[in-house]
This record gives sequence, structure tokens and C-alpha cells, in this order.
Amino acid sequence: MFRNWDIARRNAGCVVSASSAPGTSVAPASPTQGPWSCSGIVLSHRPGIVLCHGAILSPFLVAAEQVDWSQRRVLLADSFSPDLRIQVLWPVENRSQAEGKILQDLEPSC
Amino acid sequence: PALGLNPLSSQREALSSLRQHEAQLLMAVACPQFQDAFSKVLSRAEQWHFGRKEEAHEAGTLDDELLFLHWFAFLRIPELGFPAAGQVTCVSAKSLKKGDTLFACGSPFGSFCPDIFMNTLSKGVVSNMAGEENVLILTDARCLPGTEGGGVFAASDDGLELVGVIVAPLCWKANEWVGLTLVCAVDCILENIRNVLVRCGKFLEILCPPMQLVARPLGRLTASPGPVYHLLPAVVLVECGHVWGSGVMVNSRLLLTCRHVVNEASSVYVRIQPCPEKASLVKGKVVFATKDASPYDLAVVELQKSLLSFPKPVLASKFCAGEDVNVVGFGVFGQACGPSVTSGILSAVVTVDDKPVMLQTTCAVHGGSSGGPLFATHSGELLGIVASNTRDNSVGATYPHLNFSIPITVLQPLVAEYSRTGNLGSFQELDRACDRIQVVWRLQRKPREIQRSKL
Repeated sequence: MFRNWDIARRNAGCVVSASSAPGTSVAPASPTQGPWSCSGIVLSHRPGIVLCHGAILSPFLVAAEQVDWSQRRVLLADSFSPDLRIQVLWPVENRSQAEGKILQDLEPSC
Repeated sequence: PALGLNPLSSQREALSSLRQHEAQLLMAVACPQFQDAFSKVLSRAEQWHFGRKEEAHEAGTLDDELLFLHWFAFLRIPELGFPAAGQVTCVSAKSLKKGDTLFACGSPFGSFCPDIFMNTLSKGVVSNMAGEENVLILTDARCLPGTEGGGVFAASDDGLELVGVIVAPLCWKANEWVGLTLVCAVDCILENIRNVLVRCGKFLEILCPPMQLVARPLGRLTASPGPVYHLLPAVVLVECGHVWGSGVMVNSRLLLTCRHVVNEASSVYVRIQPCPEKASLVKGKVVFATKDASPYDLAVVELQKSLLSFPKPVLASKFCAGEDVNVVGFGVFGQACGPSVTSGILSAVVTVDDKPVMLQTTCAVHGGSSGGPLFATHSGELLGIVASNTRDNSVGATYPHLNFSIPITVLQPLVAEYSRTGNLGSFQELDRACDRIQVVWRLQRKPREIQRSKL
């Protein structure tokens, strides 16, 4: 079980951070510019799809959305500041481990 | 960043094992089912706060916390493309049961020292669930700030499967640390994403590549909840005016609870919940309560009518420090949902004259759990009656993981005698406990001056 766990977690976990893209704001740095970060889960590697908590995006809601956004079910990218920059930090071993597993899977069995 | 940690590895070396990718926001999606369940279980009137305690005092923070609690972000990483080895399997939370083992995986403090903190694990159990198809899950797996968005996994025959997403890793209620973690079922999040994709049609089809957004049924769990799950109907909510606590049925009419729960009343109402959908209120007569001077905080309640069926707990005859245990009780949520289960180990068995007089556990025990049972996880035996957790009034801190129970071996002969003869005299032995037992339970006594520890 724990071997499986190790594989699963190494491929699943990441850190997601949200910030204003550098140089896009003329105002001095403010707390709303972040970076804000939380954990995330890599749901799929190809395509690269990550799920994380939405609260880190809340400081980047555009003013027009701040009135009644909470009544909505979905917010697309245009509801957030255009200089929102989202980055995902991910252990690089995942790749080699994953690729290793693929090679292992491709090896002919005796 | 305020943490005073000194990483042992150099930052450059450490970060070389990490890769940073730019991501696109596909959508932020709400999970209204979670919000509904959340608002029913966690009343605003009870001063809940999520996140760091100091943030809870900042104006407007609570509203912000609550508004965004049920929102999730769905991201795409364009350049992260290699065959999907080790892809996470998402499963439905519908068939989870209280007491099931869960693993939480997150990165405490988010982007601060990710080389040290990334993907750290903790283990706990399903403490409680609420909402449609168990959309809201509470676990006692310990999580820290920054783990929001991390995964909660169940171990099934098919491996570790993603069952939920961490929503709030630390919960504060009325300035007391609760230490449970709020989790949203991943199947519900995926369902909401699917619904958006259907509504948005082609626009998002272009953005969002085809992938399975369906959670499959949870397989058979390798770490099953054990007998404790089947004993939950024996745990009852005891209401006495505005005071409420927990109790455990030891026969079809008799239940044990704490003296401070019945609060000198002669009768109480007992809420019996044989299954999540059914609950009934039965009046009970307090037939015995220890005196204030007694170290044992115990009361015995007899129901006006016998229960037709309930799982009668087997009373333990011995204790093994270090064994896995569960506390079951109506702490934290009261009657908003059924009893909660927390897990830990029997951390100490305090004896006087070689007889156990006090049990300590590492389970999280909250206000409202008093009178609830302490069960052995693997055998299901009733080990004791939870009497208190610990509070340091000098700093205003509550320690839910330091708690005290009355060993069932103290009570078993008294219950047996009463069941056999109807004679309550045997319970009066509890009022005649020797000085050495009084000393062990001295924190229980009301202080003469400043209360150093509330029990």
C-alpha cells in the first residue's frame, strides 16, 4: 500500500501560486498582488490539469466582478485581473519517475 | 515567511528538484452543494474561523473566508505534457463511512520552502460527513495552513484514490482550536466542472482538453473502519437545558454520561440516532450523579423506555497503552449532524494500586464530547467514558489532544450490580474514592483561585 502511496502522492501534489505579473502594475506592490499560494493536485499529466482551492484567486477579481460574483457558479479568466500570473511548482522527480514507469511498462516481460 | 526555519539544504540545490510551470486558469468553479452543507453544519453564530487565528481577528476576514470557501480553481499547464503515468484516480465520497482511514497530502505554507514541505502526509479518519452524497467531509488528519487545495486519499484495494480536496486545514471555534480539517468531496467538484463545460459548450472545449471528469465508485477500503462504525448508534446526545453532551448506552435502558452534562438536573432528554436518517428524543431520569467532590465526573441515566435494538458495547477488562483508539461524541457540531469520530492512541493508563483510574488519549476531544465513549479501534471494546479535555486558562489555550477518560473497569462492576439488582448503592463507591485517586484527578476539581486548567 505504501509503495502505491508513494507513487500516487509524488505525482499528485504541487504548489500553486498566484501573483501579479512583474512590471504590469504601476502602483507599488500591495498585499493583493501576492503571491498567494496553496496546495494543488495534478489530476492529469497529459494534458496538464491541476485542481486547487479558489481562494488564492480572490484578490485578483476585477472590480466589476466584486459586486455580485458570489452569486455565480463559475468565473472564467476574464473575471480576474489580466496581469494574474499563476505558477505551479512541481517536484521534478515526478517526470523521471513517471518516465521510468513508462519504460518499465514498455520492457518486454520474460 | 515569518517562520524561523533554517533549511538544511541550500535553496539552489533544493529548488533544482522542483520545476515551475506557468498555468492558465480554465475556470474557477463554485461548489454550492458544499456551501449548503457547510452552512447547515457550521453555524455562523458559533464563531467559526478558518485559517490562522490571528487572521480571524482582522475585520472582514471571516466574510472573505466564507465567501471563497467553496470555490475551486481548474488550471491547465500547457507545457506539462508527457504520458499520464500514475494519474490520480478520483472516487466518489458517497460510500465513505465514519472511521474510515484517510491520508491528506499537501504542502504546508504553500510556496514557502516547498523543497522541505512539499507533499507532506498526515493520516486520520473520517470524523464526520454532511450534505448530499457526503460532499462535506471532516477529518482529524492534521493539516497546516497552505495545504488548502491538497488531496485527501482513501486507501482501497485499487490503491490510493483521491476522494476530496482540503478546504480549510485549521478550524477555530469561539477562539478554540478544533484541529479538524474541512474537505470537499472531489466528485462534487468534478460534477460542477462538467456542468459548466456542458453549458459553455465549444468555448471551453477548445480550452479544456478532453479528460475524464468523472469520479468512479470507491473500491473496497483496505483500512476498513472496524467495529467502531457499527457502535455509533450506541452513542447518544444528552440534552439538559442549554447544556448538551454525549452518552453511551450500556444496556437497553441505561446510559453513562458525565455529571457536568446532566448539570444537577433530575431528568434529561436523550437524542437517539440509530441511523443517519432517523432520530428520536427520549426522556431519561438521572438515577445517579457523583458528588462534586468525587474525582469521577459520572452520571447514570435511565431511559423512560427501553431501546428495541442497539449495538451493546463489550466492556474492556484491560488496557494497552499505545493501542489505537477512537473517541465518539457530539463535540463541536452538537446535533447539527451525527456523532463525530476522532482517532489516536491510548497515550497513558494511570493506575493506583495497580488498578487503572484514568486513561489519556491523543484523540481530538472537543466540548460536547463529554460522556462519550472511548473505543478500542480494532476490538471495538468500550475502554472508558470521556470526561474532559484540557484548557490552560492562563493563556486561553485548549488542548483537544490531551484528554482524560474514566476507565470502564472502574464502572463495569457497578453497572453489572445495578443491572442485576437495581441497587444504586454500588455507584456511591465513586464518591468514596481514595485520596490518591483524588490526586490523579486533581485537575478536575474547581480551583480555589485562578483556574489553571479546566477539565
